[in-house]
Amino acid sequence: VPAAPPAPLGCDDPKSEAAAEAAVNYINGHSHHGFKFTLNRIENIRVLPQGPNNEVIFLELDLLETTCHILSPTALENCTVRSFTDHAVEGDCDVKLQNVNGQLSVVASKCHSNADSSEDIRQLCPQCPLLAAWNDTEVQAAVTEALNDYNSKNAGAYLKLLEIGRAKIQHHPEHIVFVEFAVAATNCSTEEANVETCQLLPDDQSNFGFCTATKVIRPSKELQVNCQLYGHQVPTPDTPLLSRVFWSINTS
Amino acid sequence: SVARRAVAEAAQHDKVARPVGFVPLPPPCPGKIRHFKI
Repeated sequence: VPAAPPAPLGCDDPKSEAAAEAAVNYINGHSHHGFKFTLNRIENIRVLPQGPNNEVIFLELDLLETTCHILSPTALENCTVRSFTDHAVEGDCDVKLQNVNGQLSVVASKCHSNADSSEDIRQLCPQCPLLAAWNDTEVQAAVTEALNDYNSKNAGAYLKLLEIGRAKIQHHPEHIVFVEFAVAATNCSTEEANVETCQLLPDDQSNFGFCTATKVIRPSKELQVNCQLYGHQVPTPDTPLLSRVFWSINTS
Repeated sequence: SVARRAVAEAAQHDKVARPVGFVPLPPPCPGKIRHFKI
């Protein structure tokens, strides 16, 4: 009598969760833009046996955007998931993995990201700011102003913009632009006048940073900038890298 | 009718197959939502 086929693997099975964790690590590890994503739900899993101790796993994953930029050294488990009212972005991923003798490796992955519907957020939170396009003129102006403000008030390496990760605009009751952007250190100091010739330092995690800024346009004009430079870690030999504290600089 | 008999048999079979205290298993997929439904 042939052996009965194994029961289909459930999405909450520990084996499914291990595969999903490997997939999410792969996706974040191979992304160079935006923010780290974390697992929200395993939508589906299919396992195709290939032979003894060898199988192919197909996963459908639902991911959520976190507040950690992809260049941030913060471990994913310590990253905060963006709330629904923060105009959350969802990632839908199809991932193919191979499991050979219990060793999982990702063979292929394909992801699409979608922002939550503005109408849904409006219903739940009518005053909440909504995501804006990175090339919006108000967004571009807020980022430029914030970076200039930071560079003018801080000694050390002159920081250049790497990318705008996120932006939101609120129109009522106040007109406010919220921006989040990645920066990189250059070979110039902030005191040098000719910043156009400044070159980015070689790719090294210590040369990157991340800034958030809030620009109030109405009723009064105000700018708050907060930059965290990833290189300014306080190493302690008895604590793992994940729990190290990162020095942040605030300017208002 | 044939259809009615089939339904009645299926219902009877279902009643017999479930022991006392039977708790239906959750569907294998999709899995639990860890944060919130989007």
